Amino acid sequence: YVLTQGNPRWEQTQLTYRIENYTPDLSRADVDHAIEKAFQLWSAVTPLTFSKVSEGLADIMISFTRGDHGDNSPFYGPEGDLAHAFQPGPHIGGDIHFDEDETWTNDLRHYNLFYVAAHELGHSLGLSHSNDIGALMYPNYNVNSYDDIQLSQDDINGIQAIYGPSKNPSQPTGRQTPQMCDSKLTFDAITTLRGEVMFLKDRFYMRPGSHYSEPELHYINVFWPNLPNGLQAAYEFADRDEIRFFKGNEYWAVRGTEMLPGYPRSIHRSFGFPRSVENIDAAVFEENTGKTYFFVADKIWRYDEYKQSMDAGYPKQIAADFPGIGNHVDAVFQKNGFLYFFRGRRQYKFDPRTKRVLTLLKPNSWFNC
Amino acid sequence: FPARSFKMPKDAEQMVQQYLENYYDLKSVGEQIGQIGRQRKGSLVVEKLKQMQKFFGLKVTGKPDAETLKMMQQARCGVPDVAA
Repeated sequence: YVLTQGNPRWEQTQLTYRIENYTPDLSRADVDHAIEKAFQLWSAVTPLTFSKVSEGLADIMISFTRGDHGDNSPFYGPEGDLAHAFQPGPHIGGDIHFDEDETWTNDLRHYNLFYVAAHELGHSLGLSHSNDIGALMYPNYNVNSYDDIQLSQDDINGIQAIYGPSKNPSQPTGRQTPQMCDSKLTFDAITTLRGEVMFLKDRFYMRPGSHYSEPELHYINVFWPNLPNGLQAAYEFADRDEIRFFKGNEYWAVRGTEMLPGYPRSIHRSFGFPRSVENIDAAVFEENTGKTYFFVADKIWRYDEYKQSMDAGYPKQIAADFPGIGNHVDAVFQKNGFLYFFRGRRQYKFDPRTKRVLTLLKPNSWFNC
Repeated sequence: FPARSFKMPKDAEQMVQQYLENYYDLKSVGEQIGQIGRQRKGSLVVEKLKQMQKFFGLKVTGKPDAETLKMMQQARCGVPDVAA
């Protein structure tokens, strides 16, 4: 997080706000609700309280305006700047201006008023922009699901550095953005992708660097806007240039950046899993055999991609085919003939020909830390 | 790798200049005249571009590459990323 230069802050904890005018894009009730929810995000983690007033001057004056509106920071029509806010202080201090040339929504269409209001309020309270891509205080708009509209731990750390924590004994915790060089990093899923490896965690993908590029952390929706957050397993069926992503009892397929039509599909109907299998922990396609291994709790299932059926004799205990990697797998992928299994804070390099673990590695060994 | 298709904007140079002025405190250099002014402008732009690329977790090149321009085109908050 970054504090506003000079560390401006509100000296009083009981602040007032007033909505000076309303956008025609939403009902007044929707605007009131979005703004109130935005204040609640910040009041839940600080001693600050916010009261709405309907007349006169408030600490934080909120308005919808367009073009040059007399504060030396004009808007320039749709897109570009969505809104801005002023640091804590008297007069214009703390005030928030939304660009009326944008279309404001209370859903996932651009641009969600609650999300933008919550971000601007961070400025009104003394936060500057964060370079944590998962933080609400990151400057770019990025809302793909309702889950995205909440404080990250970075936001909470920032605001509590200014005002201290809430006196409420039950403290909400914020979401952490994965740190590629954190040795405690774990993964939801890993897949190869046209020769590269993509590590998935929450809303993010991590892509190791190569000789010409740095490791990269970004939102999964940069590539696939329609995939849900929190994917649980993924594998590349290279023969068809397809990647399959799993969450719960559904899966999605993509080719390059194209989401293939007809998904999500059921893992029960497509692969023949019994109803008792509710989700898949990890999956990997073995090019040599044309088989895909699915890891479900302490068992493996083997699926023949060409016969499109489960192999007889499965499920088995994981140890039957992959001795030494334990009884649970978070994620797995194949590269250069070896399988790399991830379980908690461990990574196992496994030789499928000899069925032996070759090396134990840190989970983030691919990121040149 | 399936990098998303990206069309380089025609007015990329102007877009970079405007973005860095708005959010990275790149002072307008219109009043700077002559060779020294132009050189100064060039190095300032590179410096600010690097600052912007580092902030957004992009590869720090000091050049307006496709990823950088794509980031600049995203809708965002109008508050500058660095203090004026």
